Amino acid sequence: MKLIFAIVQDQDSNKVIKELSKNNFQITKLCSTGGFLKSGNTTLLVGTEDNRLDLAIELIKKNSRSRKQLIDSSMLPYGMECALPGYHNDLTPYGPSLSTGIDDLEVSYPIEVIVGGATIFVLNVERFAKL
Amino acid sequence: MKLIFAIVQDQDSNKVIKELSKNNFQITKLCSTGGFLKSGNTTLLVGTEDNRLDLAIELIKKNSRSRKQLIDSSMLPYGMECALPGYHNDLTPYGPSLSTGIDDLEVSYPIEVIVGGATIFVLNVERFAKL
Amino acid sequence: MKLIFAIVQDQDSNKVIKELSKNNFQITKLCSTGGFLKSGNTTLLVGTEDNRLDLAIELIKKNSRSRKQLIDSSMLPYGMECALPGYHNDLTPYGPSLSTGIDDLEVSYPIEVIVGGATIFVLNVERFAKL
Ligand SMILES: Nc1ncnc2c1ncn2[C@@H]1O[C@@H]2COP(=O)(O)O[C@H]3[C@@H](O)[C@H](n4cnc5c(N)ncnc54)O[C@@H]3COP(=O)(O)O[C@H]2[C@H]1O
Ligand SMILES: Nc1ncnc2c1ncn2[C@@H]1O[C@@H]2COP(=O)(O)O[C@H]3[C@@H](O)[C@H](n4cnc5c(N)ncnc54)O[C@@H]3COP(=O)(O)O[C@H]2[C@H]1O
Ligand SMILES: Nc1ncnc2c1ncn2[C@@H]1O[C@@H]2COP(=O)(O)O[C@H]3[C@@H](O)[C@H](n4cnc5c(N)ncnc54)O[C@@H]3COP(=O)(O)O[C@H]2[C@H]1O
Repeated sequence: MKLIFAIVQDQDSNKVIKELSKNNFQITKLCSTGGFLKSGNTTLLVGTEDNRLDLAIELIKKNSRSRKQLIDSSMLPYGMECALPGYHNDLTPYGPSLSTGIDDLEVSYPIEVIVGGATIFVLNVERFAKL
Repeated sequence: MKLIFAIVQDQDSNKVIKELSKNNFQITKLCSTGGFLKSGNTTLLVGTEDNRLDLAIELIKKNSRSRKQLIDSSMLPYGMECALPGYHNDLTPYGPSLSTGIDDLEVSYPIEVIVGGATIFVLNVERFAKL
Repeated sequence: MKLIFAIVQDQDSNKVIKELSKNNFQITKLCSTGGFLKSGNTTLLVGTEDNRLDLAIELIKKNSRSRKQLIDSSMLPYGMECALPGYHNDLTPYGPSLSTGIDDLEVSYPIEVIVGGATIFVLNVERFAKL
């Protein structure tokens, strides 16, 4: 038995849940917030037999997609090196990086952040029970 | 150390928390939603020593129970084979299964779904700390 | 890859998130409630490479702290042995323990509870993916 934690964008969560349900997966939905963009997203818990893990991941992948989101540079944690215009998920900058630490001269400008389709953690379940 | 994720119905969550607390378990409560019935339920996190795991599970089991819930067939994901009247937790239908995919002729009717007492996932904790 | 569940007090959560973010950790925030004090707290999910686990824990520790909270004895689960004035995190009482089970004569009085900085569970991740 595996327990999947899948963090998806709110816009994709209903579609992901529907497709998983149609394929007889059971899902529990937790409302969550991204630490960086501070906007709402959805964390799904999906407990599944080991032999159906790949199907669950495939369904999540097919029903979620990455999107570009514009944020204001002033909302970044102070002194943070940030890529411009996007930010690769492995945290290597797409473009020239720009320090936001220039104190009073700090001018806010739009930064484009690429939010991925789904971030997935698969954990091993030691014991599963329906009581 | 083990971390229990226990998904219980909202009606049982206070009783489960109280009984666990009286037995010196510590609990964190997360509000959650069922993927299928889309109604609120409660996900409890209980970190416990290995030798108290059985007691924690026993207390959760004693203080939660399954209930029948009527839902409208129109809210099922389209084209979903659904058991009538209930649905066994291992996803084998209780009764004759009925396809909800008959397009325009689709008439909505009440379907009884049996929601279990508690769904429990036990995970192994690599490291535990109170800082 | 490890997945950290860190339960911190609401007052510390923004600082912890900011410091983790500045150090290139990614975080998902879940709103939660303590089972005992029933007040809001924050559960953070932080997925990190194994070799950055110690840094993540160090940052959480530095940016969260324990606080004393006064609660009314009447809100304790009935019949619960409770330490006076505080309660050590390993659940051994600080002072003389006092039964709250004396029925009609029960008089409510303030009890001091010490809420720790952060409670941390580290789980092993079998599979990680950004889809
Ligand atoms: N310290 C940082 N510096 C610069 N850019 C940063 C950053 N942290 C995040 N980003 C960028 O911002 C996007 C949204 O992050 P957020 O934290 O709001 O929302 C995140 C977070 O809630 C969750 N998440 C991703 N990786 C995680 C991890 N390792 N642990 C816990 N949660 C994670 O998935 C959501 C989407 O992540 P995704 O990677 O697709 O997309 C991320 C990433 O492209
Ligand atoms: N694809 C499907 N087709 C037909 N019937 C379905 C179905 N998915 C769920 N059901 C039925 O509906 C009840 C409520 O499911 P729900 O998803 O709202 O609420 C669920 C869900 O939040 C959680 N849960 C159960 N198994 C889970 C799993 N493997 N992974 C994650 N969450 C699970 O526990 C709650 C109660 O589950 P329980 O099994 O007792 O009861 C389930 C089950 O009898
Ligand atoms: N059965 C009990 N009897 C007497 N005193 C009790 C008690 N349960 C908790 N306390 C005390 O009350 C504080 C707040 O607990 P609460 O459950 O609201 O909030 C907790 C809970 O949400 C979470 N937590 C701590 N240990 C946990 C565990 N093993 N499993 C799940 N959640 C845990 O972290 C928060 C802070 O915990 P912390 O230990 O620092 O602080 C605890 C502890 O000092």
